[in-house]
Amino acid sequence: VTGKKTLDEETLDAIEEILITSDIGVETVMELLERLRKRARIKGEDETAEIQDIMRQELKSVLSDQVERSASDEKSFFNPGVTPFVIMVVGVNGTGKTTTIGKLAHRFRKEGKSVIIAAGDTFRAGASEQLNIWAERSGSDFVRHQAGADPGAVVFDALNAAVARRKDVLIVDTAGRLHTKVNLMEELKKIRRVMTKLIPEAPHETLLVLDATTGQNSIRQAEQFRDIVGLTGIVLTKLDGTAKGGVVLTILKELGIPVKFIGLGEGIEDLAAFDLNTFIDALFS
Amino acid sequence: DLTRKLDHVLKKIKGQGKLSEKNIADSLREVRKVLLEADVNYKVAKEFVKSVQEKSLGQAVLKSITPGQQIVKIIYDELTRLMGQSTASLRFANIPPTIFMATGLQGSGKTTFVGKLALYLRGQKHSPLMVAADIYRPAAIDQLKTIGKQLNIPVFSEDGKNPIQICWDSIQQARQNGNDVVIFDTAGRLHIDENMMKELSEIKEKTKPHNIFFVADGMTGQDAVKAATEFNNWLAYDGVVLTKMDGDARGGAALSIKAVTGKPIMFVGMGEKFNTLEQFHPDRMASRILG
Ligand SMILES: Nc1nc2c(ncn2[C@@H]2O[C@H](COP(=O)(O)OP(=O)(O)OP(=O)(O)O)[C@@H](O)[C@H]2O)c(=O)[nH]1
Ligand SMILES: Nc1nc2c(ncn2[C@@H]2O[C@H](COP(=O)(O)OP(=O)(O)OP(=O)(O)O)[C@@H](O)[C@H]2O)c(=O)[nH]1
Ligand SMILES: [Mg+2]
Ligand SMILES: [Mg+2]
Repeated sequence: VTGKKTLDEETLDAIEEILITSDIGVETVMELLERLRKRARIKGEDETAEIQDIMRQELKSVLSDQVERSASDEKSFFNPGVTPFVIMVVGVNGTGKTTTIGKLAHRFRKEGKSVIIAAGDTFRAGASEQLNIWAERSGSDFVRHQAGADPGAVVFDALNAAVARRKDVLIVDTAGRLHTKVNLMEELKKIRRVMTKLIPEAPHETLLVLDATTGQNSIRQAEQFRDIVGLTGIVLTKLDGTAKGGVVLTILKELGIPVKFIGLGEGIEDLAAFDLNTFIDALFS
Repeated sequence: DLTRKLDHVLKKIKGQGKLSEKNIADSLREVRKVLLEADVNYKVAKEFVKSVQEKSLGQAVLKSITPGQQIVKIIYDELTRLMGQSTASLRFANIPPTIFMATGLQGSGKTTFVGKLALYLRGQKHSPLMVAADIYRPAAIDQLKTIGKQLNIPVFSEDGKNPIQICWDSIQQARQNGNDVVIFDTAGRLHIDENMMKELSEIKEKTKPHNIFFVADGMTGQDAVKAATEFNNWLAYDGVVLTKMDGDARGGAALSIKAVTGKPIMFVGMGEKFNTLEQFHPDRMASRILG
């Protein structure tokens, strides 16, 4: 596709393959291809811009007003101006929530903020031990109860500790759960209620952690978590692999939920602010 | 809702009287769309539709008074055939222990699968030993030890050894303790991480597992083929486990992986508890993908 200058059907097929295999999703891709066809008809055969640039432009116009919302203000995220700044991290099983919390805590610490982490996953084997290690690595306080405890109780204690110890940030880890499990989603609602009762504006951020290797099901996940517990942003993990995570473009377009951060590895530094232009460029690399 | 979409497409095909070649092409374009929405790999979906089209353009279908019914049957049969005729079975060593190895990308459900497989094998009157060969992920060994306590199944772990040594030493332990099946839990890794993939092939070379599994997340999208192919190139694994299928992911990755690697899907993970391992049923998977 690179270097081609005309939008013939063969090129459109090649573009379709690139877009679909980045998990953008059929509907959005069809919409994009239709715009390209119209554009080719209008501009005719003397289209001299690189196909890549045309694609970027069309993708950005498809996402038009969402592009503004997606401009993640990294600086203000890590300097929130409210204390304690409460972040709840949610998502389905194995997407990278616990690891992402370690990375976020580390970023806050680098900005000179004090952090406390709540072990809200009281269900999965080894969950609090795993989070404890990330708390130690990032120099964060840590609140946990025994295995099988009520996650709401852990969050209650952690929030009180955050206030009492005048911590800048509280990050709440939750157990992975499929969005289709009604009782588990109810539990999440209950955890949120515990926070809101203590601090009405809490949680100030609710981040959905999505795995870049997941396909169209990410859209269902985003819808359900948004409906049940509200979402302020997405963290897209495992982008250091070969998956492109294109489904977030459909999520941005259809649900207006912005990606705030991306995960680029298993180390504590492997977190970056999301940049839509960089992301779109990477789709074609 | 995708279930209603394909139903709608298939009803349209079934409801038509005589079909022209154009009718068939249009309907199959719709079917391709449904497959892509179900996360079936782009190339696999293209090939599938092409083969259904070829079969559908046969004179028998075009001359039939219910061509739509025939095409729907061709679609279901072709999909079920591609998914694998029947479940492959586990290999057991003539002289114990039999060695199992779980591999895959980060977070796919390997450690949980190791617990499920151990419980399943004990139910089949075996004496399993689970091996904590993930020395990287924080508290991975704690996780497996906790699972071992919950299931009352022994876990082998060693401080200060590399995963190849740990796996090797676990076999000697199994022989001493009379464990006739040994299951390695390995660290999640990227198929493009040469060093980590090399580690897996070194474990394979040294311990010669009888059953190597590629454990894949059932919600995986287009990337399924890349990872499955690379892991197969490095390990020539014996079978695939598709996890987290208790959600509403359509599971197109199942078709993609089977079609591209030819390796059988042996188990399906249907929950977080350890008694949720199920045999893979190709016909059920076909219905799920088609919605
Ligand atoms: N390569 C890569 N691996 C990641 C990334 N983020 C997390 N992981 C790995 O993904 C696996 C799962 O991470 P966790 O943090 O345990 O995921 P989780 O969402 O908390 O999992 P549950 O609590 O079980 O639902 C671990 O092996 C992590 O090291 C990333 O950005 N890149
Ligand atoms: N709902 C559901 N959850 C599952 C299933 N299998 C595993 N999980 C969950 O998925 C998450 C990740 O499982 P793990 O077993 O830790 O995954 P892993 O592949 O060992 O992860 P790494 O070692 O970090 O690569 C955990 O929350 C598990 O409880 C399944 O079949 N269904
Ligand atoms: Mg976790
Ligand atoms: Mg594991």
